[in-house]
Amino acid sequence: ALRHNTQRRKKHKNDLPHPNRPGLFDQAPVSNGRQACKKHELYVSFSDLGWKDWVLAPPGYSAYYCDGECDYPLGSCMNATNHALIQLVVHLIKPDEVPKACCAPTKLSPISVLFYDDNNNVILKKHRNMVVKTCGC
Amino acid sequence: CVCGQMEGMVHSSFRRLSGREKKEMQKEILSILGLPGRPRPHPPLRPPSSAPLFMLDLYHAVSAEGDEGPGVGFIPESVSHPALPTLSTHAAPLGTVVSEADTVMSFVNLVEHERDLLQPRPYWKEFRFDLTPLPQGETVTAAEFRIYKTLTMGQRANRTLHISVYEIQREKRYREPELVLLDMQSVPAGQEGWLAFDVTTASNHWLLQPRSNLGIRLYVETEDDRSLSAGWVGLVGRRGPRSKQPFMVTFFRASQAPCRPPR
Repeated sequence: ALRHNTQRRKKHKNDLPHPNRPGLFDQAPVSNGRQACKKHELYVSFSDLGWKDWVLAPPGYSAYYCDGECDYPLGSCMNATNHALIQLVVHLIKPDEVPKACCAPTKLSPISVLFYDDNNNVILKKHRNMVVKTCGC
Repeated sequence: CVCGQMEGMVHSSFRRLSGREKKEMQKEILSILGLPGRPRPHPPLRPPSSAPLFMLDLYHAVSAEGDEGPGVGFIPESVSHPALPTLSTHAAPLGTVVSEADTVMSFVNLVEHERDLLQPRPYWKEFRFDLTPLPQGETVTAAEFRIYKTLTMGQRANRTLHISVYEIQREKRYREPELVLLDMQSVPAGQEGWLAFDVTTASNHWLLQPRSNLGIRLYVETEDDRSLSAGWVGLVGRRGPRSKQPFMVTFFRASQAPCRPPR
């Protein structure tokens, strides 16, 4: 959803934003009751999910996500990098309405999952760029 | 950045979620990881067997490779340097295959036919694997048939055994089927360990035409072309220990131009 910000200065229509111009949330900490971007850790435990009998390894994995003004909701089909790119594109089109992406994963690490299928076959699935190790917030 | 501030919070809050919310969260995690979900029927507790042990070795190797950064061709001992020296010929290509694979699948042996000591020569043993549950959008880069050789009594240790694996291409009634040689290895009779045969060509045929999957046939011969029974030379079959039963492992790589689902 687009977040309208009336406090930002009005720009002329032809005044294209410079790519390096600071975004709305570049100055930290963010005031006006807004929560500054923070990186959080979420541990996904396969045993807590009740999958220990069919997921052989790992026991779980640590995922990182950003929460705050520059959050990128991680969905099933979009990763944080895609969100950052899209937000940057939308910011270039509507600089007054959408802040520049100021946070994106800078290091992604792979994870592998080993599990059984219906036919007792064992599958090793590798995800090359899955877990965000560091981000730019 | 405030890192790890909420560590453990979501972990514990998962227990407080309602049944429906838990299901939704589980579904989302499954979707992110590309997992199909809990196998059906619900699997009983399985004792350790050969394929899961091999896959665990592979998993640890892949995880170590990920920790050390991309491009590190670290392959576990059991994969790149199996006990039998003849297998070392597979080490280099397999190392690359493992590093580059996006999915690795092991297949359990479903059928085992045999012509053994009670029947006329040549002796052989057949194996069959069901390759139908395959990852979508991925292609086979390599496939191996792995069989364990134990030491047996009454054999000359220095004798060389020629073990060959064929793809059964066409079965004919009352006649021998059409066979195509896939791989052959020469092994000292006095050695024990895993043998890995390259069956990539056959697996590609089976993927393109699943109905053509008639399995593979294994022959053992001495240097003077004398046929021997697989069981007699110590090759472990379905009736052997679970940790030494034969299986097939296939390496897949995602297509370079993946089809993105419309959003």
